[in-house]
Parts: sequence; C-alpha cells; structure tokens
Amino acid sequence: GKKQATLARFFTSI
Amino acid sequence: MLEAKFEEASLFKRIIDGFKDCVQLVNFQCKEDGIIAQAVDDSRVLLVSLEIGVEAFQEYRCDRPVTLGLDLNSLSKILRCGNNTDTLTLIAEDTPDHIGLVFEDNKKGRVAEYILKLMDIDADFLKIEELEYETTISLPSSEFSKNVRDLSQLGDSLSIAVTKDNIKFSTEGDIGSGSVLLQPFINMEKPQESIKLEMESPVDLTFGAKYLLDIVKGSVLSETIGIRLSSEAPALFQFDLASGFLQFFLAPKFNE
Repeated sequence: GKKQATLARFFTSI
Repeated sequence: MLEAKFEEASLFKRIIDGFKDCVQLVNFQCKEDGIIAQAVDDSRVLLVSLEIGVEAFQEYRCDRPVTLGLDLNSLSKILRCGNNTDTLTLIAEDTPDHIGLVFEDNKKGRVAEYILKLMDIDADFLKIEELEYETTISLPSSEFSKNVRDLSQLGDSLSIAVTKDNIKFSTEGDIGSGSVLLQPFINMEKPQESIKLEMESPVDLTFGAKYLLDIVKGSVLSETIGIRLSSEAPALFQFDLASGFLQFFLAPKFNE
C-alpha cells in the first residue's frame, strides 16, 4: 500500500 | 484602517465556502495590495493559499498591514446572514480585536451590521517557493469534481496519471475499481470547457480521496481548475478568481 506523505516532506518550515 | 467592499457578498461567501471545510482557524493578512491567507489542515497534508487582489473589490482601502485571525465556522454563520446580491464591506481598525461586516441592499435601503471577534492564531506564514512541475493540466472544474466524487466512492486513494496523450483518473477499492480517461481538446466557442495538457515527463501520482473531496469544493469559484503535478513537489490545484486565486497544495501518497 501507499503511505500518505505530509507537507513537511516538501516544505521544511511545516 | 481596513475597508474592503465586495460588490456582491456572494463572492466572499464562495471564497470561504471553497476552503472552510478543511481548515478552521486562518490568519487573513490585509495589505495595501489586497488580502492573502494561508492555512494547513490538521493532518499537515493539505495547504490552502488564498490571494484576493484589489481588483476583486468594488472599493479597497488598507492604510497599514493588519492581520485578521478568523474562525471560519463563525465567519460562515455571519456570511449566511447576508444576501448574495448585497454589497459586503469588511471593516477593521489598525490593531483590531474584532471585524465588522456590513451587508447593504441599496435598492431596499437595508443595512445589516455584524461584529465578529478575532482569534489570536499562532501560525507561521510560509513563503512558497516557485516549485518545479513536470506537468500542467487544466480542465473544467465540474469535470474534475465529478471524477473525484465518482471514483472516491470506490477507494480511499485516487491516482492521476498524465502522459503526453491523456489524463487518467483511477482508483481501486474493496468493492471494485474505476477509471476515467480524458483527452486534451480545445473548445473554441467555450474555452472554459477545454482540456489542456502540457507535459515535460509523464507523472503518476496517488492522493488521498478525502483531500481531493475537500479541494473540489473550490469549484464554486471558477469554471476551470489548473493542476500542476510533479513527483518532487506537492501537487498544486488552483482556482483562479477575476483577481487572485485559491490554491491547494496536496502531499501525495508514496510507496512504503
């Protein structure tokens, strides 16, 4: 299955 | 002092309706050149970014920058009190603890005034860099909404795959699977019904259906939606206003 990434993966400040 | 007057209250209502179900507490930053707002949902997966340009207002005045911390649930209660065709003026002092909302029906001479207490919301404003995208598509927002609503009945994940020839929405779930294939075309008479596709390299990304169901609520703002996809960035879903936009940045699902 696939796992939901959070925005922190892309935006360091989140 | 902020005085921002919408020619029709319905515009501000639709803007708030477009994202109030995924975020509740939002700082609206009012400046000389318009109003911007940004908020991340509780699961930190979806970022909403709103920009309302000065041109969207019938009258706009903002002497110095002011931040309005708004609870969208409370704001919606007040917005429901105004009629769609009323003018709506937002009024705030320079260091406000409340905002005034004035609905006016000039034909009837009816004026309704509401005060909403502001919230002190601790949220950083994120500077979103210009992200690199491999694929840009645009399609009627009604078409996008239908696909998301239809397919999300079958599965809790929805894939968007783009090649140079087509766009494929698909899902798989316990009861079965489904897909919708779209091909780009230009409708000269009704450009808003066109499906456009610009692609540098193919992408195939999977998203949580529940977030896409939030995003489609932005369809009340625009007949078309722009979608930008990359395997290295959150997907961008954008609804354009006459002046400004409502953007959703959505983190995809990845293979474990």
